[in-house]
Amino acid sequence: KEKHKILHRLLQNSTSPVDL
Amino acid sequence: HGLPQKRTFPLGGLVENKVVSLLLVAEPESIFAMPDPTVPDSDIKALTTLCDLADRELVVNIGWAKHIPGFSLLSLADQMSLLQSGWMEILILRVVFRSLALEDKLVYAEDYIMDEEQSKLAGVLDLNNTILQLVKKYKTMRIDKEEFVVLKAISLANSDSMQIEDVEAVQSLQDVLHGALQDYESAQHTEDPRRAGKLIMTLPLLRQTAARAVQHFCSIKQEGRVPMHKLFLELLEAR
Repeated sequence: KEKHKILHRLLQNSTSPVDL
Repeated sequence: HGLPQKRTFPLGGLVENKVVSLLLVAEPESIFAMPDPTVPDSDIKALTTLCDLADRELVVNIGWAKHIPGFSLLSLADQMSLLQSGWMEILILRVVFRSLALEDKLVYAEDYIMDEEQSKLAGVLDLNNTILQLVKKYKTMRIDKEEFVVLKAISLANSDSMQIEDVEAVQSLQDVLHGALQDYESAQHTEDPRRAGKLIMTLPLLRQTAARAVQHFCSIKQEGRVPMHKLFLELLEAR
């Protein structure tokens, strides 16, 4: 999982680009 | 007149089908490729443009995945697993749908349309020809936007990751999306009772094409001549 830091962060981030 | 009222109203099925409506709203806008005008055309320039575009598309599509009804209810680990196995299928389906109006050209972005010559120059002729085979299939079927958004969500939910923790939860996500497609077809395409199945039957070619694309970009990565952003690299390495 360490290898996939950006994917992890983007999924955890509550604001998605679609919301913006 | 004894006609079923709901079914004769052209948008009846659409209004009823909540999942389809939510997916239509969640559909991200197209982004621009913006190839550097100061750099002369070359294979490296084309591949750099494609990799940069893919990286930005990925950010947008991770946001989109979170809007698929039920996706956010999966564990974070399962959300990651589905995206790690299905990301390229999603990117390709978006290119395919954008290209439906054209002949033998792929609309990677509104400002980045590849014809045969450009595909040759970039060394992606075989790959683009396989993607064009998908375009042809959907053109023949006259796929509409509703079908496209559901099929794209199905391809993610059905990405066959080996790492799924909660198989039942992923199965129920697949069932919801599959059900939405079937409901939509039985309301909107009464002329062809097998249409949902026909659409699902296009997914093996999509899987094959995505695998080929991942393989191609992995070898480009190994050559090390094309700069790639971190998210794109992360997912290329996830296979």
